Amino acid sequence: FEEFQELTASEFFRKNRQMLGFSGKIRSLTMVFHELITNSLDAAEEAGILPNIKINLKRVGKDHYILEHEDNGPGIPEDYIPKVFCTMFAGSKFRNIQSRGQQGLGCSGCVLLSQMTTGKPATITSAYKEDGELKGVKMSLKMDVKKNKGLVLEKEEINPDGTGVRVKLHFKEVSYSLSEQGAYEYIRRTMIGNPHAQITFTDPTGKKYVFKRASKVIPPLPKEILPHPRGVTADDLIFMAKHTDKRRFRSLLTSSLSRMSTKKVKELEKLTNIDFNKRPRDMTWEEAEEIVEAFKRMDFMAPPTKGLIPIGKDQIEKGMKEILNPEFIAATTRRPLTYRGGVPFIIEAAVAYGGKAGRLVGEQRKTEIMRFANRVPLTFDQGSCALTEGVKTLDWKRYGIRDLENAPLTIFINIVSTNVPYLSTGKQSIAPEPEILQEVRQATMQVARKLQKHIRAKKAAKEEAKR
Amino acid sequence: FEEFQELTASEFFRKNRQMLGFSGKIRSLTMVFHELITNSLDAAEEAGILPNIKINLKRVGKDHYILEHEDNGPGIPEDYIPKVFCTMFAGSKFRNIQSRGQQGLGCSGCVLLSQMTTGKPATITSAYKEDGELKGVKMSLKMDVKKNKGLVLEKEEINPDGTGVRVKLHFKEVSYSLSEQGAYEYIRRTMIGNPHAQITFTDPTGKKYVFKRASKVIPPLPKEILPHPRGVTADDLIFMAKHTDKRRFRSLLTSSLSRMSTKKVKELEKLTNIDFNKRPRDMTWEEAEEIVEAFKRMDFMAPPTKGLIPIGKDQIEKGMKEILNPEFIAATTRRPLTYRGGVPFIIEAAVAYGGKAGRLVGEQRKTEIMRFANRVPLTFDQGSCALTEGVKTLDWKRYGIRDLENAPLTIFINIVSTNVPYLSTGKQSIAPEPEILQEVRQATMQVARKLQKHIRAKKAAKEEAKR
Ligand SMILES: Nc1ncnc2c1ncn2[C@@H]1O[C@H](COP(=O)(O)OP(=O)(O)OP(=O)(O)O)[C@@H](O)[C@H]1O
Ligand SMILES: Nc1ncnc2c1ncn2[C@@H]1O[C@H](COP(=O)(O)OP(=O)(O)OP(=O)(O)O)[C@@H](O)[C@H]1O
Ligand SMILES: [Mg+2]
Ligand SMILES: [Mg+2]
Repeated sequence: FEEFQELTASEFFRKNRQMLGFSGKIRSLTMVFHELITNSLDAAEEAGILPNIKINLKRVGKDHYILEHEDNGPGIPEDYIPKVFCTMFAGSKFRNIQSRGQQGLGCSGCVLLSQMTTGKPATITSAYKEDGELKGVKMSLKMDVKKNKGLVLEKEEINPDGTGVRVKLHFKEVSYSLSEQGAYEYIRRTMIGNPHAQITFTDPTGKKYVFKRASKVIPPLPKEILPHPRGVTADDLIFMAKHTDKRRFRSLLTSSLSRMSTKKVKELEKLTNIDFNKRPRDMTWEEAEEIVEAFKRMDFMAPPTKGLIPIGKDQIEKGMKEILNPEFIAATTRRPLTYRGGVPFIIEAAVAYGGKAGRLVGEQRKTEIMRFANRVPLTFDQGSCALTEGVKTLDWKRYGIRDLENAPLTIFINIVSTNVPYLSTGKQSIAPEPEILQEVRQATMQVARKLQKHIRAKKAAKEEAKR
Repeated sequence: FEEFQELTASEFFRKNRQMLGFSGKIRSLTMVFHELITNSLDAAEEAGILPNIKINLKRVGKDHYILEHEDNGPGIPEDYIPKVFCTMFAGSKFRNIQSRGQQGLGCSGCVLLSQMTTGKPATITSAYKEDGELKGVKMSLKMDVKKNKGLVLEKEEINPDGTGVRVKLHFKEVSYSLSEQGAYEYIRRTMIGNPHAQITFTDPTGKKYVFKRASKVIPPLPKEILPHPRGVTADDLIFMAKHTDKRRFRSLLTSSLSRMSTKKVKELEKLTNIDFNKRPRDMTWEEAEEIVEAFKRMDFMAPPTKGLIPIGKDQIEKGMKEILNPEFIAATTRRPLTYRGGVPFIIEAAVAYGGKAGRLVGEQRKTEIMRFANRVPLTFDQGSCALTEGVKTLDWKRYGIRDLENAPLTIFINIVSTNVPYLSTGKQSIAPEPEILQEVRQATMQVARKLQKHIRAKKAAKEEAKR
């Protein structure tokens, strides 16, 4: 036990950078784009503004780049900048709200990769409003990997015209690619899930791409959705009870759970022997379990629909028509359900057939599965993802697709949730929670049935034409 | 930014228990078995003893179990028990040595799951030697999830007969299954990679299985393997330089890297302009990069072979013959190579054909891929694993297998390394590091070629018989 040590989170991820998604040169750069773009989209939407993102990727040498990423979000206050960029597990997305970020790792991971491959500091420029006044600061930062803390090397005040964040990072051991796994394709798919965003990207050859916004409608702000009684666990109740400022059980329940009215609390009181005027801190495990059991026998309204913001059936069809020009398309946005812990989620599914649907491999069109989570494209770890699994376990022959691998078919799946159960901190695949798997199957079947009608009608028309 | 928070590692994993592999009832229980068994095997091997593990799984109700796990390892000293079982990222496996554990998360994850599903404390009994004297303690522990620390609820001294650790944990929301994903199958596969272990398992029906040891040979103890100069990064050198107690560059290099003799240091001095008598702390990034570049132009002996302990070609064939009774088998243990950072690894591959090879699905035998890492069976996340990918990218038609999915074929792959690049903290799939992918392909091709000869010979014999 002389070897026994405790690592900080940053030390752990330094040893295991593949768990941040930084595995291989192309994937590493695409993941950096992913982390910075998702942060800018989250930030702009929280502030209720249409996101404008400017990205400039300059090639300095073989596998050596300088990345500049700028947004028009609300900015980051000076005191928070070191924590945001140099502390792992630090963020503002730990509440029960749908957001792309949820781990407090993303941009700190980018700073770590930059530092590990080049030894250079990160340059952060942030313009933000403080008490109505516009403030600006430019900082040069390094991560103290042993301590999981930021070191401010230089700092200067600047005079900004508007709010936003600009990040400048050097990288080696990464590679820009136009392939399916590369940064360009990642941006293109981001636009499908985020038609209200505008991204201007200058690639290493100096070529400038403007991904124009297809919609000027700011998506509604996601709302906090409290855990649903049907599925909340005894451990959740105990944890809430320990850390609440409420003085009684009854107010803890009505304030911490969705669909818990005073009427429901009265119903619960009749079903259990618990004194709901007690202090929350006195809740015992047995009482928490009794409440969870009673919840199972009570009726509750389904989880609130307003808090989760799906992409929307019409928008999915529009986006896919634009890039795939298919002969047939059908999309669906399902109703909210919950998975383990009363966590609400919505599945959206679509199938596009014919035209440019599917992925062209040589001469043949092969089926393509496009996965999204909270409107963010998932590019890697497809094989272990529950969204993939749910799609592949259908009996596609029943829907007119003889061989799922080889068809001019693009299948689109999006999950939105206040807490997406990713399989790893790389956030590229989703855990096979039974309720989610089941719902992905149901949603895919719903649109596959429409495809079946189309294929049959097409076949019938062909038979007709032959006669 | 009023929402801005820093989470501890235990808080993070409480929110994301699927990242510890605890996703779904069957998988969660199998992962608990995995974490406790791997800890006991590591502990026994470090102490140079043949591992004896006793597991008793008692069913208390639907999806409700009490697990007792006991080993004959060297035990855990009293002062370390709370850290071992209640602190995430705390362990003794962070050095450059091949071991099953490498994250400091495993058994703390089990305690967290137990506490989250039942509210019950963990009961740990540890008997260990201190200054040649046998000591014993029995503790009741709970995890303070907010602080990532252990709380000792009760403690008593006991009089042990020998050394070892016994863990008693209550679980709900888990399920024991005889399926391929269940705990029984996990133990069975563990025996293939660890023929020197003996595991006695009493299942929930009271039925007792004794998995006897097939070999009384204690595998040699893995040795620390320092990073190899070919592949070590500038960041590694800077990190070593910052945290070393050596007084000069030259002694830092010879003591921190493998295959760095004084002769090699002299050669390096000629290739660079660096003063190797400097203090390590004065090493600049530019100097570190210069050293890394110079290493690329120098010749070094391959990484040491003694530190890594593969299962061994003969043992793999023996183990697979025993459970599959195939008509053909071929195995190979390849030479050590390195991947990113100069980390050494060895790939072992085997193919078994005919007999009971492959997995019986209805009437048909389907190809089965058995993956191992540091002698530990990997059961889940097969789709995203580099070992799977390496196997599937072969052109199997060339080797006589027309359809890789449907053949009476079991393919075995094991990777051993001082740092296995797992894709997630669940440690069930391996990151697609280019050198590893390449070597899995090469190793599989090597045994597939032998299979091809066998299939051809069999076909020729059939043709002969027809005439
Ligand atoms: N461009 C930005 N504008 C405003 N705030 C930002 C920006 N980028 C990051 N932040 C803030 O910094 C926090 C940490 O970001 P980080 O990417 O590390 O974690 P996250 O987005 O919360 O979670 P994840 O690891 O899942 O991405 C965010 O929660 C947000 O509060
Ligand atoms: N049965 C045991 N006997 C002796 N020591 C043990 C035993 N179980 C755990 N330990 C010690 O406790 C440490 C922590 O164990 P834990 O499973 O949390 O992490 P790990 O095995 O180091 O890594 P991983 O998370 O990859 O399993 C181990 O490194 C080991 O030193
Ligand atoms: Mg983020
Ligand atoms: Mg372990």
